[in-house]
Amino acid sequence: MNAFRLAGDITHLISILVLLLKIYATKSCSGISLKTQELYAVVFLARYLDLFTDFISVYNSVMKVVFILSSVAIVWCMRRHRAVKRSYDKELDTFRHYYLVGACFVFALLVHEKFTFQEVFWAFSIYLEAVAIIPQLVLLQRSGNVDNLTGQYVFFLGAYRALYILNWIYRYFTEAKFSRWIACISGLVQTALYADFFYYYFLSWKNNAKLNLPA
Amino acid sequence: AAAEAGKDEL
Repeated sequence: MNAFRLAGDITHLISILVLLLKIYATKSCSGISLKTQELYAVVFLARYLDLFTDFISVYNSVMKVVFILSSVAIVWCMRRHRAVKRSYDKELDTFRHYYLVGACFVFALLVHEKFTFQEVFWAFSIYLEAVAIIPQLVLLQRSGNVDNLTGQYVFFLGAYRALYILNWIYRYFTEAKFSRWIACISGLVQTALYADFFYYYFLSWKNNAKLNLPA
Repeated sequence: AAAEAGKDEL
């Protein structure tokens, strides 16, 4: 474990807490893409299949459980909770995310580290996480102005993988046989997808103005 | 097992 990775995990946790705060405090999920939340639930369920087979550390296991439970809880809340469900932007959140799931799964069947059930699902989860934010970014562009908590949620979500890239660079130079091309390249793609959001987020912060993405 | 297989990250 290094400082970059720990900072990344904490930033990821913060993004989830901000989202939970937004939904719980405002009893609303307006501006939040249910499709992105569903993709994240699939990402964690597919990636943490080793939760019961490979014990790494208490920290690792606890965080896996937290990520799985929180992502499933958010999807459940957006689908079932009466008040929250009513505020869901159903007509704006129309990205066909099933195509993303299919494409990532086919790609994982082609490109993986080992052709085993667990490794293919791990690669699938890495590819899917890279594109999971797309429905959310599309929704933000369509809904114009973005409320603060939603903006902060997306910001921390993007920042966590950028910190992981620093973690991979650090491990590459400090560990003998460190090769994690699948995660590295996917992480670069994932972070690049946030580039324009980060740009407009920085502008809104600098000008102390409301964050609004050009349509 | 998972550690050297590179699956020690979240």
